[in-house]
Amino acid sequence: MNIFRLAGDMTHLASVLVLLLKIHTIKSCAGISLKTQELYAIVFATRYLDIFTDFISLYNTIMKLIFLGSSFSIVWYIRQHKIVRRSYDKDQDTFRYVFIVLPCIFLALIINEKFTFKEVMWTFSLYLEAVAILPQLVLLQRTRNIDNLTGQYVFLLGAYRALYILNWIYRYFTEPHYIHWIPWIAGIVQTLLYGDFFYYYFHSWKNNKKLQLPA
Amino acid sequence: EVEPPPKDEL
Repeated sequence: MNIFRLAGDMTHLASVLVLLLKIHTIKSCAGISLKTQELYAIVFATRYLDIFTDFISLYNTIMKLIFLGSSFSIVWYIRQHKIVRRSYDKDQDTFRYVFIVLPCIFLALIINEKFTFKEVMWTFSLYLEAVAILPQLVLLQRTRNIDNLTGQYVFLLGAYRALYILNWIYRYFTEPHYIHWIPWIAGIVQTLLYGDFFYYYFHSWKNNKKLQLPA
Repeated sequence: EVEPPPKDEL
């Protein structure tokens, strides 16, 4: 494990836990896209099918369990919690699942490393993760401002993506035969999606004002 | 054909 990978995992973990703890503490999910959160829960559920069949390390297993538990908890809070669910603005969170999920299923079926159930599901989770943030970004654009919660959340997710790319570069040069085209390309697409957001995030941070995304 | 190593990333 290299430092980029560890830092990437930690920012990823922080993004999910910060979101969960804040929803739990302030009893509000205003500005959070339930659709993005549900897509992430699906990402973890389909990617970690190997959790009971392949043991990699205690670290690996524990992290998988935390990601599964926290992502499903967030979805539960937004959908089921009697106070939190009232702050969910369903009318603004309008991105259609089919536009995201169907292309990912289609791509995973035709572009994968091996045509087995587990492998196709794993590939699907990579494609889905790359675009799962879209409903959240659309919601941000629509409400045209970002509070600390969503700002920190998207920032931490972006940091995780950037660190994972550094991790892949590091592993490519230090480990023999470390070539994984599918996660690399999906990961780069995912990181590019954040690039646009980052521009506005830093711009607003520099000017020390509330973030306003263009219409 | 060599089996690929298990996926160790999250």
